[in-house]
Amino acid sequence: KKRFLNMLLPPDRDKNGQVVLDRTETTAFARRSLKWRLIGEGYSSQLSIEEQTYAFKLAFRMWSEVTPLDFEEDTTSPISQIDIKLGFGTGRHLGCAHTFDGEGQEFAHAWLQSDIHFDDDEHFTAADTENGISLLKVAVHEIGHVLGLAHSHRRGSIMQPNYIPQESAFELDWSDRKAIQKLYGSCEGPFDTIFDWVRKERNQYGELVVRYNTYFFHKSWYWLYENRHNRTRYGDPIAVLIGWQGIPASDLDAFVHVWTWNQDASYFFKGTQYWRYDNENDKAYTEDTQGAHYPRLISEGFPGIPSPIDTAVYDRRIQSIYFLKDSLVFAFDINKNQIVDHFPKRLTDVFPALVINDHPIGNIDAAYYSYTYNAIFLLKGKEYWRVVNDRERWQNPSLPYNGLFARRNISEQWFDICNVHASMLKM
Amino acid sequence: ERLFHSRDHSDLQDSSSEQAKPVTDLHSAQQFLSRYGWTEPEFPIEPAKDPVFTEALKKFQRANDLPVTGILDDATTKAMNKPRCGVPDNQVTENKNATLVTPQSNTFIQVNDTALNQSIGSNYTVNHEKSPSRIR
Repeated sequence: KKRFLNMLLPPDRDKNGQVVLDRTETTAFARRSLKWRLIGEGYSSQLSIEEQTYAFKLAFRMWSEVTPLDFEEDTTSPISQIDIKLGFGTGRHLGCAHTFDGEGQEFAHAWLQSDIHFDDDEHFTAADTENGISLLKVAVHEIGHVLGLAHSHRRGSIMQPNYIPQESAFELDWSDRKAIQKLYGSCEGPFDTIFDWVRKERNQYGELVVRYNTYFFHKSWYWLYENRHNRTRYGDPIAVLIGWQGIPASDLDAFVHVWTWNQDASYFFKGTQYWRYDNENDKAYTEDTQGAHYPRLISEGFPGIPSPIDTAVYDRRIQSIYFLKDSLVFAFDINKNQIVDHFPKRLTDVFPALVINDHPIGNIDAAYYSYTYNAIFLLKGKEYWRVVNDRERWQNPSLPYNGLFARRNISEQWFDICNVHASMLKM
Repeated sequence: ERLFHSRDHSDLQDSSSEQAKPVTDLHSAQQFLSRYGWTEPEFPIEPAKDPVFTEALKKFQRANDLPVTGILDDATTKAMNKPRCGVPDNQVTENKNATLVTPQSNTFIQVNDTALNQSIGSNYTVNHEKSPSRIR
């Protein structure tokens, strides 16, 4: 055999053996997990190493929050395995062919899919409020170049060539997100559970006001989704155990909010157990006002319901919880505390397809009732199916009860719900 | 270290390295436009009479929301002297394909056609939406 052939990489692997998605020549990285390092010979003389590292870590995280890219700080691997190297220098610096000009004008530059250099003659600052140039903002801009973005003169864009002092905390706006997503695609599912968390508050007139927030859960982290802004909350995802006390820290199966005139209870499900959440004290009950102890077996609280379940959703029209498992649906009447007659039924019968051969069939990841859209959604993988609601049936009586519209991509309905590298979760 | 004598470092002296040379005249403006990709790297003896220079200046003014005069006025000079990124805004070459370069060479990444059009103003629109004000 020709031994030299063993040295050639398989067509789908790079020099590090990582899977490469696309080998065509583009301005985008082919890999989705990238390593970066602040090089030792390139520390700034103005800021502590911790301040520099934190600014860069946050800058990478901000891009990670809107793209299917992970960035990991790597201080140990051989330098040849580092995708993005960052460093400070003055004048002739770091072996770079492009000399810095001293204080003023040029503050940094970047190389496509490569390194970033910062002019240490500039007064970089770590905090937003100080006079000087925000290292965070410059780093976000330069990382944009490394990832393949060019300058933009659009007002509000992070890719404007000139430095604009921050009046408030800056973020990547809609257009910047779409620009980077043209190169790297959008973030997609699956998700473990999704729900609208309902809060009751008193306004300044003492009137009871009901508000809700939408939450997406995946593995051990969650996002608050801001429906009015078509994005997640800045800074998400957050670890589940930080935001939700007393429930399992990962891989939840379902969330159900039972809300009637005389009942108002929120439940989380995982495996064979479920937890009731105490809204007032923002943690799971260990014992509720009825004397029930948690976690509690699903078979005890919901007799006849198998476990573990795939997902569940409360339907207030019939005051029942739909429990979904495999290709079956169990409707559980919360007033009678028993399974509704003639259930379980097939998912395809309870939620009939409106489009032939367009149905998830079973193994649903998440069932979600949205107050924004007044509809139930069934999510599976990267796709979702929306359920016909009462208003649509009133307008078009030919639509079947609980009919399923054609599938669509989750990323076309809820935008930029992106993971970050595990090392960045606790920032 | 950078030299200082006061306890609070308020007399911290600038480093011995040079200050960036500001854009003050037509020649330095020509260098600026060339460096950041608004013109080819040519240096006409009389840039004020060079239509290519004038056109490039106008494009720069347009892209930066300045009065499009084609003249190196105070507003334009001020815009050129603002702190900025060292990556060129445009790459004025015939070949518009991507070129990957190493830090040891003298060119940067190419700007794709869409961004090039944005930079030179042919498809440039101003987005007046408010900056996001939510605290992270």
